[in-house]
Amino acid sequence: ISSSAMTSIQQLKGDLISTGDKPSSNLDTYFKNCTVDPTQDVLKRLETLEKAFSQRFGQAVGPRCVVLGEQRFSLGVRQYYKVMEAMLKSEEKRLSVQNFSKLLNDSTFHTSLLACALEVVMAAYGGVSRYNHGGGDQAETDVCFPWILDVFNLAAFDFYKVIESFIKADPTLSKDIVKHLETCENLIMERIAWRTGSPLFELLRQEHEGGAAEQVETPAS
Amino acid sequence: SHDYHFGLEDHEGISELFDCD
Repeated sequence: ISSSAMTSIQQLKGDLISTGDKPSSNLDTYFKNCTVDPTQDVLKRLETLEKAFSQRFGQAVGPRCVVLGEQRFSLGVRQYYKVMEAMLKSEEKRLSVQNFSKLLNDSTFHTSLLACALEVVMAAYGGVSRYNHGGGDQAETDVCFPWILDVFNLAAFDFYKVIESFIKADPTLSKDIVKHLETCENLIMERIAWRTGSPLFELLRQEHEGGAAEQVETPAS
Repeated sequence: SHDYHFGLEDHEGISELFDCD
């Protein structure tokens, strides 16, 4: 394992050591302030997504590596809680509200946030495999972005929405990780968001029907 | 410390992006 990859992982683990694998008391207060408490749904969703993640990780990397997938998921959950809390603090400051019931009961928001957290973890570990196996490890490249979107059945356009706020909310992310997220962002913007079935087309249609003065470009354009 | 370009305006937070404001 190269020193740069080790640094990347150690830094991530170090940053997350104080973050538990359960919602902190601050995050719990945000949950309790909601009109509808999202706690049970959050936990249930994590359980379901962990099963999907572990199963697909095992298929991609090999059944003997399932435990590695579990470790990555566990780190991803810590990162997810950490960023969620920071995002809510920033939104509380910006909007002067404490009830985020609608956002915290939005399944797409949670799934996108967790996917982004896992992408951060996977990117940190990705370096290990590349350096360890001389860049030829096909199994590891199988779990590279946009693999996570497929595992979570998540639209790229929804994943895109969380990236900037995610980077803003976690100033401890390394330069390499931020660069990786930027690469994901560019891939979505240039290609993935324009694939058939993307929610972007429905949004463009609604914009157009909403009487927008400007002429909306056709999807082909 | 990184070169990421933040493009969102001050009135755009994660709540607006998920239509929850």
